[in-house]
Amino acid sequence: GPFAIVLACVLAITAWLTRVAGYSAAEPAIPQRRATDAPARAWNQLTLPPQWPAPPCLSIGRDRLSITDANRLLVADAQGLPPLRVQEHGGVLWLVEVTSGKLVGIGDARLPALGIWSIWLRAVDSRTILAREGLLHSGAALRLVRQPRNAADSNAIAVHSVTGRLVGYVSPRIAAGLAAVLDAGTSIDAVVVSFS
Amino acid sequence: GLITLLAASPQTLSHLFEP
Repeated sequence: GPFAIVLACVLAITAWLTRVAGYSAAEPAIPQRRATDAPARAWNQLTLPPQWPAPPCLSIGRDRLSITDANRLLVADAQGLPPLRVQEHGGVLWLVEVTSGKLVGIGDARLPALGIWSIWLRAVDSRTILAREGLLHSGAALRLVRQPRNAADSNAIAVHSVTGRLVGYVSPRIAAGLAAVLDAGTSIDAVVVSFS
Repeated sequence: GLITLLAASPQTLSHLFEP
């Protein structure tokens, strides 16, 4: 009776959706490309900016530098250079203290005194598009450019790709300390150490 | 997404990335 009518209606609607309207439960939806997306074939045509050489992988289980050792070892040499190297460990770029081989976090509070700053990139427009264009990826080289006349922040520091394209800004808290360094005439470059 | 940079003078950055 009524059940058979309902069943027939369901089957008819399903058949119409499948054959006429083109719907299918088994077929995954095709992702829609936005008008602002980079061209699909652009990857092979782009000239990527110069990259730092890929650092070698470390063995798993490398220890972090203890606070006692950090205070003793994290001192600049006669040339003003830190006893550190960048190396990949577990898919993440770390600083490694060269004499002990121990890991130092890039956010370590001793690093600014050694002329090293970790920065979160802020106010990046169209991050996804920039990433597709190859400007922002782990190991990408960038330049810091002071914007002393920036109306929003007198300490503003822009981050440019090596091709000169603006990709973002240094976060205000870091910029407040770093602006004076740049204003004193010190050139500061940057490299992407993590990209998510 | 979070993008983290390591910034330093060109000399220091080159030193950090020495093999």
